Amino acid sequence: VYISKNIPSKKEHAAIKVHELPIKSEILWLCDRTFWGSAEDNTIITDVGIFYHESTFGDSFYWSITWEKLKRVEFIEGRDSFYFIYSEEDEDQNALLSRDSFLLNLSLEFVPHVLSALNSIASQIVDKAEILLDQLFDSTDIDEQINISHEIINNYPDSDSVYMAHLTLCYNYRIKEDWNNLL
Amino acid sequence: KDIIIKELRKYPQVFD
Repeated sequence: VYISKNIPSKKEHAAIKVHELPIKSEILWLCDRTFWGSAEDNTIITDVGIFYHESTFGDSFYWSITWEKLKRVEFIEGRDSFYFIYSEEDEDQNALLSRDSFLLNLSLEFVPHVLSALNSIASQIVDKAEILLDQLFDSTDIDEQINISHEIINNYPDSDSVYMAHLTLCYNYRIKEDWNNLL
Repeated sequence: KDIIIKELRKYPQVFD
């Protein structure tokens, strides 16, 4: 297990490659789950979220969750698993990850620490796309609205706010009679 | 990034 600044660069590069993260990504925490230290099987934490990869006999299993979607984490003792909750309405979206998958050789006494750390991070990292959307609704300036819309579309293309951003953009380009951009 | 590192460092026996 390695924390930011002490992660061997070979392991960091291997993990970035396995998860197809942008080359410049910084891994803040890495649990190398291989016996030979290649770090290709791993659990990592970045500023974006938690990523997990495991390969068995050529089959690869990937799992990830972004901080902005994560509501909280619970531990299910009978199943010996962490339960990552990101939708209270739709339980199918939530995910189980076994204790050993998250952190190799994690003993039960440390589980409360893991829960505390993850839940604290999840509660402090807010949905930035949603904040931008609020700014968009508060703004009365057309050019500012256009800029904010672009920021949402470019930086958070998978967020729920993208639809409103596109709508606002079209509306504003129409008002400005900017037909090229409207198209 | 700072939030994450700060929280992980609170539990060096697990995350460090």
